Amino acid sequence: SHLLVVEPEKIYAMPDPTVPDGDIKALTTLCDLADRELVVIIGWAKHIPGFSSLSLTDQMSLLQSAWMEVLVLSIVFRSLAFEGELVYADDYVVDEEHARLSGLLDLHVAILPLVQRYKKLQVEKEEFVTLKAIALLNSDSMHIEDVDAVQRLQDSLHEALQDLGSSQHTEDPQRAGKLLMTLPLLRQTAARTLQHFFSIKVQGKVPMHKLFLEMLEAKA
Amino acid sequence: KEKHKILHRLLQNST
Repeated sequence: SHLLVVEPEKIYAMPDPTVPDGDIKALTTLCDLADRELVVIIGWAKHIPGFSSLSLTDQMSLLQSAWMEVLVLSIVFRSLAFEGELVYADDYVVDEEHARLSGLLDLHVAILPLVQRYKKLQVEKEEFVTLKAIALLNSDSMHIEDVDAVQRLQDSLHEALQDLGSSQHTEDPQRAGKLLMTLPLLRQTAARTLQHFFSIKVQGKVPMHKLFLEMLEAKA
Repeated sequence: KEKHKILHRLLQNST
């Protein structure tokens, strides 16, 4: 219930109406959105119980390692009510045709299987916010100083996920396990998404804000 | 960590 309360307000893509549609506009819109989402994600992380008690170095390592998983999971959850469309933001819903026309098809194809997976599980908001926190704490960063402290946070989030399973899904004792088993696909999807943005960065045609660049470079 | 100035600053902000 704490994670539900600290769930961030939605933010909007606000594509620039003066720029003609096309690859550059679509990618500029997404990079700008991602930069603002990152600010929100960093603020959100601080509200995960126990996160702010970790050392600043460990907080940084976890975010640098998992930010794209958190970002992808948010897009996926927003897209659950849609068919073949990705809700990057409420004012930026992209179907396959739009994705093809605006150079977002790679991203589209990478993220949709994860949407299908969570649809099949009928994942609920309580589960989603818990999984998002688990993705952050379970980032497998190689640079964690206090491994035990991170493990304790993982354990309490894992326990929350199991409690949800045993109270809301008595019909399926494996519910929490099924949700945890989606995390490899999330990591794979985030890796493909990062790859997409790395190549955009290398091409240099799309402006990227400093925080987004800083976080991309941390994953390089 | 010098390279990650913005993340560092945002985490230190109390809000």
